Order: sequence, then structure tokens, then C-alpha cells
Amino acid sequence: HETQLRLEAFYSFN
Amino acid sequence: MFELRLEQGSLLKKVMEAIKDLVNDANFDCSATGFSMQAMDSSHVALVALLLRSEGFEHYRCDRNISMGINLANMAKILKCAGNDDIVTVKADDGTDSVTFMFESPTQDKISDFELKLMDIDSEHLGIPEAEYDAIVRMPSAEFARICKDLSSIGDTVVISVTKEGVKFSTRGDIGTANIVCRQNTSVDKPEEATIIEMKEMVSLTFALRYMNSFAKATPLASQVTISLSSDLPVVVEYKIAEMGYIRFYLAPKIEE
Repeated sequence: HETQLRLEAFYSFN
Repeated sequence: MFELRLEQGSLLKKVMEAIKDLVNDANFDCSATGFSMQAMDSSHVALVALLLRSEGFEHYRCDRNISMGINLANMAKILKCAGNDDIVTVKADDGTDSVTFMFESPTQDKISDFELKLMDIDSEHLGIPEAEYDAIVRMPSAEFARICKDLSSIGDTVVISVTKEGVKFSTRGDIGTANIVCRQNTSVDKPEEATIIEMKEMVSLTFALRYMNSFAKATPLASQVTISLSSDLPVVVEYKIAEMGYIRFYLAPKIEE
């Protein structure tokens, strides 16, 4: 089964 | 005061059509550099970054940096009222809660203005550092759009794999599977028809097709699209906006559990 990652897993908030 | 004038008003119409279904509300930042926007979709899976540099406008004035919170569906409604050949002027006075769009027909015989209310938006700005990508694919944007559309009739996700053979787009669904391979092709008459693959490392990533199809709405903005892939990063799908800047879409991958 595939899980959709979110962008926060790669980038942090400014 | 902030004011910009763009003779090729259709460009702003195309930009809005490319992003209005992905993002609901966004802050548009106006500075001496230009007109920019960064916003995520509501599920934080995709992000759009837009830059239109000040030099690209026929007139650009920005006395101090401002951030305008705009509902994109409403801005798209207003820009739909502009003719394709219209000259567009966007104006906002300091301290007001609205932005004015003015459309002038090329012969100056019709002039319209629309005032759009601004809104307060809690913007969540992600810091995206410059990155080295394992593979960068440049290909005709219409071809990329066609592939995403075709694959979405078979499955919900696309596996994009770059190898020495080329770039492969694959999907699988209830009815079966599909694989489309595009090889490097630089021997075309027109540079916009070329497919160029720069590969440092082989890479294979899985993405939701519905987002790719949403990004492909930017196709009218550029004849070529650049797809940057790294095994540990979101994909970047970039459409350059001639002489002015870019619209970049970032999409987080899906992983196998």
C-alpha cells in the first residue's frame, strides 16, 4: 500500500 | 503604492487558470524584485511557487513591500473578464483592503475596472533550499500533459523513472498497466520539441496523477516543462514564463508502506 507524504516531511516552515 | 502594467494580459489569465484549482487562497507578495506567490494545496501535498520579475512588466512600481491576500477563484473570475489582447493594470494603495484590476482593449475603446476585496490569510511559507537533482528532464509541455491525461484513465498514480534509456511514466489500475517511455531527442527542427534528459543517478518515484494533471493546466504558459527528480525530495515541475519568471509546482512523493 502506498502512503502519500506531505511537504513538511521535506521542507520546514520559514 | 503598488502598480503593475502588463501588455500581454493573457499571461495573467493563464497563470490563474494554472493555479486556481490547486490553491484556494494565497498571499501575493509585491516587492522591488517582482510579483510572487507561494502556496500549498489544502492537504499540504503540493505547492505552487510563482515569480513574475519586475523587469518583465511594461510598468512596475512598488514603493514598499506589500502582501495581498487573495481568493484565487475570485481573482480568476475577474481575470476571465479581460480580453486575451487586453492590457492589464493591477493597482493597490497602501493601507487599503482591496486591489484594482483595469483592463484596456488594444485600441483603447473599452476600459473596465474591477475591485477585488483582499483577505487576511495565515500564510504558511515553506523554505525550499536550492537542491542538486538526480535527474532533470526537459520535454514538450504538451507531451507531458498528454501522458498524464492518458495514464490517469488507467491508474491513480504514476511512477516516473529515469534511466540511461530515457524517462518512463508507468501506472497500473484495475484494467491493467501502462508504460510510456520518452527517449532523449535533440535532433528536432524546433528546440521546443526536444526532450533532454540529464541524469546523475537513476531515480524512480511515485506520484499522485491528479496533482500532475492539475500542474499540466500551466501548459499554455510554456512550450517546454522541466521535471526535476531526486530520490529523497519532492518533484519540481517547472514552466518558465517567457522573459519574466516561472511557475513551479512541488509534489511530495508516495512511498510504499
